[in-house]
Amino acid sequence: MPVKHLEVENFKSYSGSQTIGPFKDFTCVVGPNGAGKSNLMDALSFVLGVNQKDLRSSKLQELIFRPPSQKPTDPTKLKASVTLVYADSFDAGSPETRFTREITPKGSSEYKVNKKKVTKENYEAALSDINVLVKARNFLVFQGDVEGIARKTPKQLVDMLENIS
Amino acid sequence: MPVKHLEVENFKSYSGSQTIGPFKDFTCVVGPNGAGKSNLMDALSFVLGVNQKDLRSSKLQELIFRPPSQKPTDPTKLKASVTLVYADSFDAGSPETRFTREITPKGSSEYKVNKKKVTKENYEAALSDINVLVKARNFLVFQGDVEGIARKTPKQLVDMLENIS
Amino acid sequence: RAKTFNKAFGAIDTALKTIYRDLTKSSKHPLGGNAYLSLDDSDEPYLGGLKYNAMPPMKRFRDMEHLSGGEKTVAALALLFAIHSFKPAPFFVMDEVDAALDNVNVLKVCNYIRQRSGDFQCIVISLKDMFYELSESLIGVCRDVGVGSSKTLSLDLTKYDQIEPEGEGEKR
Amino acid sequence: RAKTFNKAFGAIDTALKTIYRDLTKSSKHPLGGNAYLSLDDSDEPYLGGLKYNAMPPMKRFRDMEHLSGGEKTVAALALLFAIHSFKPAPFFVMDEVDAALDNVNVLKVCNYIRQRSGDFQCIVISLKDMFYELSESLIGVCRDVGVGSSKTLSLDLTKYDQIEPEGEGEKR
Ligand SMILES: Nc1ncnc2c1ncn2[C@@H]1O[C@H](COP(=O)(O)OP(=O)(O)OP(=O)(O)O)[C@@H](O)[C@H]1O
Ligand SMILES: Nc1ncnc2c1ncn2[C@@H]1O[C@H](COP(=O)(O)OP(=O)(O)OP(=O)(O)O)[C@@H](O)[C@H]1O
Ligand SMILES: [Mg+2]
Ligand SMILES: [Mg+2]
Repeated sequence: MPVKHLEVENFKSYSGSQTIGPFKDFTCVVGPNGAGKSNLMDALSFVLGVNQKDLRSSKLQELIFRPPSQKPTDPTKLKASVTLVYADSFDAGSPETRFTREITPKGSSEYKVNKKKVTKENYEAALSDINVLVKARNFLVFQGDVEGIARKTPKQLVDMLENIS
Repeated sequence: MPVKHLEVENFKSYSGSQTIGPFKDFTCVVGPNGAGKSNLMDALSFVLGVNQKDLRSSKLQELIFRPPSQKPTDPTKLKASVTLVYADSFDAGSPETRFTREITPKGSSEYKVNKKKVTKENYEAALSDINVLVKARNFLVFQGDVEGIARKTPKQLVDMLENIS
Repeated sequence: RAKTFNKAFGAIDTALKTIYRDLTKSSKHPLGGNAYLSLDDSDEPYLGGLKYNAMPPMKRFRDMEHLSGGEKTVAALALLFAIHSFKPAPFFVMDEVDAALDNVNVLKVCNYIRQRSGDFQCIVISLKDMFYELSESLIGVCRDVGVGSSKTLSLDLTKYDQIEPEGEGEKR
Repeated sequence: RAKTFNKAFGAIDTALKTIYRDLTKSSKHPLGGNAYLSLDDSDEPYLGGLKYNAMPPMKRFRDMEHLSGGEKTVAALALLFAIHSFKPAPFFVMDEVDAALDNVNVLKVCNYIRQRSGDFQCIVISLKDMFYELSESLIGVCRDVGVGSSKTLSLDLTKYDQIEPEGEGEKR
């Protein structure tokens, strides 16, 4: 199956480098309020190219881990990244692709496929090869959004369909 | 305690005349999706003078019970009402007040206190005597609204406080 | 006008501190979290804005929109209860306010309501078992498919010793 | 442009009918409910609007805003699954979509996902026990208060025969 595991580094509430997974066909993410479940979904959405405005943040820097103590960290050291390890099928040994998106100390995004730097357009093209169309985003349902889908106006529904077709 | 029981007649999904209650100090309303729990809260909000726009309806007529069959009913027969039986304290035998709000066949509201017709102003004055300020509405939390309270803008929070003070 | 506003602001801000602390206290964090209101312009408050800040235990100061869904719900309930304590309406009605809360937070909110049920009457609509187990009475709503109408059934839980309400309801 | 739109519309509308019926079917209502999309202007669809209509079993036609919270969630999920079936992304991520659902509807949605887990991978965030009991693996998220950081733990449920996942997780 597609998502094998995620490697996050200093992303939102996940400090240092951590591996999250393995994910199976049907995986449930559980934990108390405020633990970091939605931040995990934000990490997966971020690596797929979703804009930070949809990740509850106005600037990319806000996605970088900040410890609870008020100590200001050296801004040039601040960097964060998420890598999605993707497999075409669940058979062991099937080829893997690594998609990486990084926030640089300057506050911009850098994209890599299998550890080689690529442009944003090529990154998105590689994702659409595996049928992941981030613009349509019909496969990501953020917290609190589900009822809103049934309340969309006729115009919004047409736009939604246009994005898909 | 204040709310003893409600008498509803043809209000939303409650057909005919029904008595709902008794309510105690801490009462929980339970039941499956679509059974009519939020409609019960709408009935209580309606009798306190809340506008139908806050009750998921654009016109008062939409609050009148409509059976599942498509048979059109004679509009002049359409009427609905809710009565709140209110007691100043829970001791048995303490005086009760009946607040009634009715939707007339013409589509307007009629207000009664202890079965005597009163104007809307007098009705609201009688409610504010028991400390029920419908304009402030800080004691009614409709389905889905709770998180929105924490997301209010600074201006909205000031307005909320002005309504209360 | 500024005087009445500041009186409301002061009373609500003080109540909020205590209520938010009570709702976020636990054996792990006995001190609970910290919440307060701050005014942009304290001379003429109605001209400026009012900011609500809430910090869960052991977390740094962060804007309200960075809190999680459950953390926002707890903060919102604390503010609602604080406002209510200033101008107490005789009853409170809440429709599925527990939707985003985990079991620990549902229990904290339930206990808070039970402790206060002497001061005001509380009517809560909930899909979670915890609420019905701790309330004093139940109103069950079901749909009579034949007529296409809602019907209610009420059950006084104070008549039963243990929590399990297996008894007969009063049919209406 | 109109041709590709109409193709998408037709396929999604057909899928929606079946999916909504499957999600609302029960022993009491074996036929389930009825949902469909309707176009304002079928010649140049992108100029007009698209209306979504959903009718729970044994209820009359009503505007979407008159449905209850749980009924709207079921209708929304049916539309999402129908759109997904037309342009299947390899995986689906859903964050607490079950918040407004009662236990019967949670079970129906869970079973639907389990049946389809051969076609696409599903990652669900949930606070309700039902979802963890029916999934194949769990990712537990907790907060390490010392560092102020989230940590995760994963558990492969397929290794255990019965539903109870009492075993040791793989610590990360
Ligand atoms: N850049 C960051 N650095 C550190 N912590 C952060 C950062 N951004 C957000 N957080 C913290 O993450 C927490 C929220 O996590 P998240 O929204 O994932 O919780 P959740 O597990 O989804 O909870 P719920 O069940 O209530 O929805 C907040 O308490 C916030 O303080
Ligand atoms: N005027 C009316 N006449 C008859 N039925 C109505 C009327 N207005 C609304 N309804 C019905 O009431 C139902 C919704 O009830 P309500 O919103 O109270 O459900 P609920 O018990 O709160 O459910 P949930 O747990 O999903 O929130 C809808 O299915 C709608 O069709
Ligand atoms: Mg969350
Ligand atoms: Mg409801």
